[in-house]
Amino acid sequence: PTPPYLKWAESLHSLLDDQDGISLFRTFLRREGCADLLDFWFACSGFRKLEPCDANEEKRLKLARAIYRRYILDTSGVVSRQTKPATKSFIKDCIMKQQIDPATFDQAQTEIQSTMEENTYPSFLKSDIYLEYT
Amino acid sequence: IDSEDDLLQECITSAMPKKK
Repeated sequence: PTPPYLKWAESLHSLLDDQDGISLFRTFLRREGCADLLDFWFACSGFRKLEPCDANEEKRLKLARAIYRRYILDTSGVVSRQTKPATKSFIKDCIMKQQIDPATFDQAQTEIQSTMEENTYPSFLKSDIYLEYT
Repeated sequence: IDSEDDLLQECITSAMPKKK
């Protein structure tokens, strides 16, 4: 069977589908000062999984606010810098109007994913952290 | 009541793959 670390090189999704891969990628991102990209990506996925039902509404709104405050509002943060202004406005509007759809963060997640696919993921595969691991 | 940080951490963890 293919060792996990070779699968990690196939695609970002293969890497993010493996606990050890995530852990090593996080170590790399932390060193580069942009581990927030990874946490935000997972936060968006976790948010989408929360069922929109009456019992969950307060939790969903609270969580949406938490994600927004932590990653989007701080314009010096790496997630905010890599997210388009229109996407940030859209999320802000959703929260202000308390219209929290499961897809609220989808566009932002796509943009952050592109950033990882184009920059940090290829750099990770060339990094000494990954090469030493293999 | 969970703090925002706890809620956020729980959300991130819920999206991670389980140990294989």
